[in-house]
Amino acid sequence: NYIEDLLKNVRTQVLLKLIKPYTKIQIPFISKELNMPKKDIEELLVSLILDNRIHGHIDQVNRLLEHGDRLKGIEKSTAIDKWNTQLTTLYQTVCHQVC
Amino acid sequence: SSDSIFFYDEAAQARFQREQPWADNPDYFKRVKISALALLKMVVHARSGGTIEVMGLMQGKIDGDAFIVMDAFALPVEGTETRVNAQADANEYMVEYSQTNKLVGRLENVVGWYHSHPGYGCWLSGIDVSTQLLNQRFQEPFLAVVIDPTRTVSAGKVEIGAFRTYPRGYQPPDEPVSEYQTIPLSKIDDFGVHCKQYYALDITYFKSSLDCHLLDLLWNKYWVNTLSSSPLLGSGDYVAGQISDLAEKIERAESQLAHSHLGSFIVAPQKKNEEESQLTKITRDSAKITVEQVHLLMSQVIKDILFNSVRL
Amino acid sequence: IESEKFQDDFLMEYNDTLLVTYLAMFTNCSSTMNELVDKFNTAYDRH
Repeated sequence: NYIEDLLKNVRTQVLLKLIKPYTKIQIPFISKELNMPKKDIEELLVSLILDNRIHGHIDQVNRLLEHGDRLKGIEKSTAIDKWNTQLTTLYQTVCHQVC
Repeated sequence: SSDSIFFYDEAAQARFQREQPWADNPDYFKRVKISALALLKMVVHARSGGTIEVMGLMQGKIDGDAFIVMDAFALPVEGTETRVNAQADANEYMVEYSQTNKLVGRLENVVGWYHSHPGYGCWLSGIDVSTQLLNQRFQEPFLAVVIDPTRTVSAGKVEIGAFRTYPRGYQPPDEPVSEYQTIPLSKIDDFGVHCKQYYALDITYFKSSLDCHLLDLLWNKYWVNTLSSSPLLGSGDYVAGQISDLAEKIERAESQLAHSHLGSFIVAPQKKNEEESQLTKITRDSAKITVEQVHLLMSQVIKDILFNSVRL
Repeated sequence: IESEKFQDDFLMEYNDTLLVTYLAMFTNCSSTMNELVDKFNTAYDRH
């Protein structure tokens, strides 16, 4: 009863370890490394992406997994923008104090 | 002579336990000496926890007014800041570990506990203060050490603090002067309420002759790792969090400033000073973030000039 | 490493750090300006 879940867990761990250093990985490469059919690899990747265990997306045309959060750089820009907005407000408050 | 510190004098330790010089003086312990091995183990363990708080225990001995930490071991617990007594889950492990240590000829006792504060500095929260008070009541002498693995990476040095709590109701004669550190807005209340209930000890480090030899052998490997790593790219999330936190602090200071401007007849002078020092603190925090970023960028620029400007 | 992609990423990080430095400078200026304004208001009794 539990073999499938166990197999999925083991494959997940190996897959996560395999794709860690890469930003773009070919699905046939993963299938060769894990010794699994490509269709199963895609299904596994889809379930991991939906569970937020992998940050990335699948390019089905080129059979690629593009790993890495596209939004990663945006966080810093949003934070800097927030800082800038607050500085503007602070500057206006200080200017009002003069008047 | 540098290895003599590793010698364990059971008679001397037993004498310390009998005399208990710390019982009458809450400020008795002033210093902590941590071995290179214990420091490495604690930092690696703290780093392995990522953004989750981890904890462990330290083994060592007492020497006058100093704790000497010889070794450390991790406990199988996580999220120590989210539970009142996370240590309780590892009680069986602690007892078994201590007993096994004695069997293999490891004579040092447990002298303290360490835990991590990933990204929010080295200080004791309310939960930590209660835990340490309990430890100091039943397991003296006991030390609390806090490590921030995230700031360790971004600052380029180990962010570590060693603390002991005062008994409840005790008023220290002098206000302890502590080094300024940036505290995130979400933790600032917890920090402020309890900061006077404990004091920090001075930390120094020591290593054996074998440690020296091994570290010398690893010198090249260290430099290869340092040159090939890029904390500027790896600490993006942490920096984004710090900048966001700074923006929130500015918002808070700005709203208080606006209110003080409107009610300036009523506001007492002390409160005005508090608001001013808030802005000064924000300036200091922003300078700290900038300096860290500039240092990291400098290393990138130097590496680029050194390694990418070589023309064949 | 000599590639356009590396230069792009490298200069992006460079610009981000310069921007952070710029904003920190502005924050420092705002704080100093606030102190000056307070002293000015106190000296000339303007509330």
